[in-house]
Amino acid sequence: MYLKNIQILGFKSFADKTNVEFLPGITAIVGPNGCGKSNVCDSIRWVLGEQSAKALRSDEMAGVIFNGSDKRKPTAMAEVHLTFADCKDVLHTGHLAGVDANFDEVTVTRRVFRDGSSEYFINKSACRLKDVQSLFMDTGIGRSSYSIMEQGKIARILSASAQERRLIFEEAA
Amino acid sequence: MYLKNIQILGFKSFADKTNVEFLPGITAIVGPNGCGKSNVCDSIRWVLGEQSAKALRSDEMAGVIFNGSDKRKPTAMAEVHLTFADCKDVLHTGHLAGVDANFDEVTVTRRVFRDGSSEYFINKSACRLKDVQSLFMDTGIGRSSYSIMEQGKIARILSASAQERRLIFEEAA
Amino acid sequence: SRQMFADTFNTIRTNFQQTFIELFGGGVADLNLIEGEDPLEAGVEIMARPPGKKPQTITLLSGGEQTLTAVALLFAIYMVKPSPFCVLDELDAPLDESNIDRFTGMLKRFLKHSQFVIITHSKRTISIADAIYGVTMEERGVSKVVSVKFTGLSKGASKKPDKKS
Amino acid sequence: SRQMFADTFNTIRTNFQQTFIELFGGGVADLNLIEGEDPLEAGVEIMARPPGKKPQTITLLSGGEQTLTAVALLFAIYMVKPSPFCVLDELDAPLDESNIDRFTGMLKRFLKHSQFVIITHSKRTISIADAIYGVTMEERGVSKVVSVKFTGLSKGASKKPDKKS
Ligand SMILES: Nc1ncnc2c1ncn2[C@@H]1O[C@H](COP(=O)(O)OP(=O)(O)OP(=O)(O)O)[C@@H](O)[C@H]1O
Ligand SMILES: Nc1ncnc2c1ncn2[C@@H]1O[C@H](COP(=O)(O)OP(=O)(O)OP(=O)(O)O)[C@@H](O)[C@H]1O
Ligand SMILES: [Mg+2]
Ligand SMILES: [Mg+2]
Repeated sequence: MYLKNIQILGFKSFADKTNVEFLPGITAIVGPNGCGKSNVCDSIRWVLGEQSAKALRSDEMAGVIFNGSDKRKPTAMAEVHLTFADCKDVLHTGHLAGVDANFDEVTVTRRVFRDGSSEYFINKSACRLKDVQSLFMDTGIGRSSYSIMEQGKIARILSASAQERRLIFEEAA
Repeated sequence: MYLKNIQILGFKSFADKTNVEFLPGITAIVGPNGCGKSNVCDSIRWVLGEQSAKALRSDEMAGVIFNGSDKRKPTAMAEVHLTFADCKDVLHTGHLAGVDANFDEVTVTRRVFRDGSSEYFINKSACRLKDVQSLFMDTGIGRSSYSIMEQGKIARILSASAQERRLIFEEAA
Repeated sequence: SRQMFADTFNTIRTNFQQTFIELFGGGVADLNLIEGEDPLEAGVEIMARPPGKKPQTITLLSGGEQTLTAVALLFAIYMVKPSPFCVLDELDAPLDESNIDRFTGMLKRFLKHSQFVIITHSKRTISIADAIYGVTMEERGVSKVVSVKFTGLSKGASKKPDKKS
Repeated sequence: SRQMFADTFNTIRTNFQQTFIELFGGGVADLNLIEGEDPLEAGVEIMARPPGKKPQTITLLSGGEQTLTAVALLFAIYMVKPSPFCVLDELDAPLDESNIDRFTGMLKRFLKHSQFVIITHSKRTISIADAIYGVTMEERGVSKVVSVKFTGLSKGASKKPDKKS
């Protein structure tokens, strides 16, 4: 299974619909300070079900909705679609309501509104947060797998106390 | 007043006597990871009277003594000499025992031994830690002035809580 | 589950001893469960000695050495259960150029199992990418993505703006 | 002493409003004592809005923007009581090249009052130095300093090993 593309609309600084195609191998994301690179990383964690606003550098979940610029008004919601390909034997969608079979391509969608409420979809079928989380359960993706290392996080692994590090190992296990 | 030179012997990775001449203006210190650049910064803080081993990244003060390499044995002590020029109206040494007048050049020396005990000298006259600390009291140098910003410290200013930041301001005042 | 933790811990430990040597070109590293504590609660201690240096507390290591040690641990964890994709945000920031080369050298070996998305400011890291996206804020406060694609590892980059769909 | 804190605080605050605009090329920043607390105990809040962007919590700022904001605050404090010398260890690590230029531009104005020792990996920062020292570990585990001197701002560097005295 591999990451095929991400579509971001209204999430943090991505006021306009933005599409990024990923290839197998290494994709580099570059640009000046503050242009939105880490926001892309945040959007991936968010659509996969990140529940902590603090982990996304915000004080509340609605803080990830584009809140305007000099020339633009804030948007009413944020939406991210993450598409995976070659999923047939890796992600099991057959158990979800309204989904008959395992798909070869799976798109996970999340929306959040100003009141902080989120909606989740798998291949356009509405579902719950736990469906998204269990979808990725045995794949090594997901918040405790360390497969997503946000800016500054690696320093915390070393400066963590021996006890905190234990938790890191338990999560990876 | 300006910093004229520093002489380091047996402090951290500086096993051999090392002399660095400073010019007025900007001096850059460069080199690969782990070669000793931050150790130079530590040696300056240390000779000015830093009492916290933790602030010098060590678990105990004797940890700053060169503790050997593949080819070298550990040294018995660490010694740093820091020399300032044009000090006449800035640093007041006249009150120290055995020192008759204010000097134009002032050298501060500190030694530490394996038992953790330190010795201090101002222009080769033995003195106490508090003499070194009071020497720099009104100059803006010294541990609470923020004139020495060690690696990673600037991130702490922003991530500090509002209360911790208050302390920063009080120290700077 | 206590057995499961012990097994995973031992695997990560063996991997870490290996990845450290590869990233530092030598030296010794280890992970230890803190003595005298209930193994279900014991904290994890990291020991790291770069080549040619004497062992000391890891706090005395330089900023770059600490980062490289943490990267070795991260790859040691990845070896246990490779994820289909990894996103790494500015891992290389404290590393000098030769350490970045070691980091990217190890990363390439993981490509068998994982796809990588790497956020970086370093030209050296960018040089190993198969595809590059530039994020800009031409209009202040609004992010826009521009793709600068490489085909394979050829350096024939043609900058074409990503079509907003 | 309560008055002394208030005076110093207000001076740093005014300086910060200025240094931020200079480093960001615009925008707005401020320092506030948290409302409703005894002024002797009130915490200090930082507000920072880069040009063109809407004000938000500073946690949402990028790594580089946060560093530049902290640098603005640092220079605001330096303006109150300039120290004869400052040692800055890798302050520029998270900054991109154009922000490094802004940082070094401001730094040069402080040269009237202070001497600077800057530890850096950045070629851009190195380019404004009057003197450069390279630290190496030719013999593993043992640091050695080599001077690469510039006379004035000429780029005619001649590499000569520092005589061990
Ligand atoms: N909800 C939001 N609405 C609008 N802009 C936002 C929102 N949340 C964050 N931003 C903006 O996004 C910017 C940060 O982007 P990001 O962290 O992705 O930068 P970056 O490219 O990673 O930079 P660096 O290289 O400094 O790490 C900030 O300027 C912030 O103001
Ligand atoms: N007491 C000591 N004896 C011998 N070596 C020591 C001692 N204390 C620290 N060191 C060594 O000094 C090195 C760290 O040096 P330093 O922090 O100055 O590196 P640096 O040049 O700042 O690197 P970076 O660019 O990664 O920040 C470590 O490898 C450490 O092992
Ligand atoms: Mg970032
Ligand atoms: Mg350093």
